[in-house]
Amino acid sequence: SVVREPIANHLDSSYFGEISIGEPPQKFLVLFDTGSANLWVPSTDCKSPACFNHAKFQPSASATFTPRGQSYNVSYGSGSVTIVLGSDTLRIQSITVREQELGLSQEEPTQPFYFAAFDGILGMAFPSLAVGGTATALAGMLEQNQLPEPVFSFYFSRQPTYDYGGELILGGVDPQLFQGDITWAPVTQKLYWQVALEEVAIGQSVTGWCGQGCQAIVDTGTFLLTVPQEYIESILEALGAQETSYGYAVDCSDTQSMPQLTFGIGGARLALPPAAYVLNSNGYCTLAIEATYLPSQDGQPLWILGNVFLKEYYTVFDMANNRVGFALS
Amino acid sequence: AVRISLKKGLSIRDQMRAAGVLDDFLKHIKYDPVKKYQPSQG
Repeated sequence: SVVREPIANHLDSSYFGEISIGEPPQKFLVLFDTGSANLWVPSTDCKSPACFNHAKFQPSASATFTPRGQSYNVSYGSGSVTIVLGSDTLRIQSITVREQELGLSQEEPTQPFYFAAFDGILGMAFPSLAVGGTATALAGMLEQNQLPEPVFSFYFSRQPTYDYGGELILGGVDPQLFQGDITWAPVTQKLYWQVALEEVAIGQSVTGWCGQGCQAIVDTGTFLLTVPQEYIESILEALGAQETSYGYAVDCSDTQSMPQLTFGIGGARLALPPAAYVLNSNGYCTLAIEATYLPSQDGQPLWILGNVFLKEYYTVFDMANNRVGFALS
Repeated sequence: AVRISLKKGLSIRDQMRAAGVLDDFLKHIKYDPVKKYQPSQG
């Protein structure tokens, strides 16, 4: 099977953590991605340039590796990664998942992965999304009782540095990382962590764009806040932005006076201040917003709440009750 | 619960821009963030 997952979607992602695979453990830096469901890392069989400058898994060096043989083509839009399935012991600090299925890339022609700061991807979406029907790492953790609670949560720092961009908490929630109550929204389609978006407001005015319903995917593997293309012009106009080759440019001195964006989710209104959606790169300000062109599978306008949103809202993914919780981080 | 500290590296986009290959790359793909969510095709 082929999953279309454009590499470009990971162009902006850059939050990653360490896992190890095999016995003795081989270490990798992976993107923890709630927008995909496969675990895969480069392998020593991979001769593509993208594999040269990344850690590569050596099956022969692991006493616990079992080849599964099936080969899948995981398409990344502009190219595709060929992975061969196998299984081995996955470790994330004190968590150990035995015989975790994983993909070992054989060929990784996609240019962007050459530049990625991470080696592979650990998908955290629902098992039904996994290429080849492989068991997800989270399913393995649950089945092998590796999590005290069937939840995981993400905190992304508003002032990230290379050494500290945020935290993933597997099996719990940390009250130190958020304030106020958690607002819960049920997952509307158990492929992704997708919730209903009840309304969108710019400043004090409710746009009415979600009168017939909107959907929002909570995706730690997407950096920006993405907006259905039919609304992008209205947002640019409301925010006084100009389209340039570097994105939607705004005057940095206007940032303070720009309106906040508000998202109605789970009956609450989650505000995104301009400080969150305006990126200032050496005095050049752009909106951390981009357009999407495809609707959700049920035809409703689809928004993606990426890291830009998740920096403002500590997010809890509840695997037992299939719901997503948001609290001001 | 297990706490995994997340590092924040330069994005791939920034790295490709610095290497001077970003514009050419993006010209060759119809970039849409939602494509990531297309259901598996058999």
